[in-house]
Amino acid sequence: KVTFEGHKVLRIVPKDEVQLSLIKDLEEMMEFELDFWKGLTTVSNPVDVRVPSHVLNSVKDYLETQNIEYSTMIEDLQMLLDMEQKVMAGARVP
Amino acid sequence: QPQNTDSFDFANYHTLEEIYSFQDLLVAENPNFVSKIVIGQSYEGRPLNVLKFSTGGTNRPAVWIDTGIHSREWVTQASGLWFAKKIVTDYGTDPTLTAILSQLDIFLEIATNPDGYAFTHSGNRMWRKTRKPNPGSSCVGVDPNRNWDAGFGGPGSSGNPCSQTYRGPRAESESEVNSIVEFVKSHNIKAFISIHSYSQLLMFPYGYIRSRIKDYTELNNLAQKAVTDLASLYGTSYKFGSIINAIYQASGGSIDWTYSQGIKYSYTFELRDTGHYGFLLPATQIIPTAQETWLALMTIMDHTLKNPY
Repeated sequence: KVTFEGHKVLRIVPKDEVQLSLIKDLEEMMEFELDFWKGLTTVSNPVDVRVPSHVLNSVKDYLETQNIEYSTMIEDLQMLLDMEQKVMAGARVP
Repeated sequence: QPQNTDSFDFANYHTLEEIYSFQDLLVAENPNFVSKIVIGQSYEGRPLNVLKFSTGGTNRPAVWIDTGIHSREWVTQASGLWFAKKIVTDYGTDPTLTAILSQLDIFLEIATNPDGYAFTHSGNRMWRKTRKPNPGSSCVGVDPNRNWDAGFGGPGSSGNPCSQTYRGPRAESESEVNSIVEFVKSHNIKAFISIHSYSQLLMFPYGYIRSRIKDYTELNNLAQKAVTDLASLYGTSYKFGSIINAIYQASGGSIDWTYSQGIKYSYTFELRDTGHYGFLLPATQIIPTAQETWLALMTIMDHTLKNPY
């Protein structure tokens, strides 16, 4: 079973067309590392991307170097998944 | 397992087996109203079950609703279960739904990508695609919403099997897609609604090209009314518009194909999340999400009933 310890979901908000294309570049550079939950649309529309722990620093460096605003939507994906599983299992207890 | 659908826990997520047994229970409890049609098999041999809600007639005009074509979007399958029970509960008491069902059938496919959904429970909660291996690649699966014969292969889908938006080797290569195509071609579908999550959007064609559909004004106005009715319950705000304008270019999408088949009322929903959980929407939000979405579905179904074509 694939687990997601340390995976974060970042919410990135492109301020202008330049930043849109920089995020597009990031998507193309790391297409198979990053999992875009909410894809790139227009300026100011948030982009949500799941970032595995082993590439987190390089993604953050890239965004910060380009002065692209982002926040952390999910700190640790596996914790949320464990919670979801617990709720499902709890509901089954007769 | 619950002994009847009244004791089914709609406020929680369920395994594929629980979805299948719910469907069988609902049919058994409503033999003259609900039937189950197996429209095909998934790659791994699971049945593609469609619930048919009908008060009679033959080849009646119908509404199609599917959930879960992207397997990780769990709130959609959970909402589909709630919709199924809602139809049975409200028929005969809600005048609008009773009027709709007096002339239209409703087809509801809850687990539209069963292999992917089973895999989100057993292997990878983040799985989106089908589970068919891709010859020549170590990556598995096709994006079932890039595999339709509408702008297939265009920008907005990928030719790389490792991509989340891999279109597949050819249009309708996936049995999960081709089964719906054959079903739609042999039935009298007047509205086709495919339900995804997340980002709170109600969209209509096109996704693969920028030009406007000929029914743009009508579908845009109907979408506006539907999202207004949706928001009336809990204030959940939706945007609406054509796919390519509301989000981005996406080729090979289902509703572009259904619209090209003449199904005017072709829509796709992106349900909640409002922005903290993404695909991991807490189970406590399942019922509110389903309730508000139902208002929008009723608006579209009522319009379909009153505007025969």
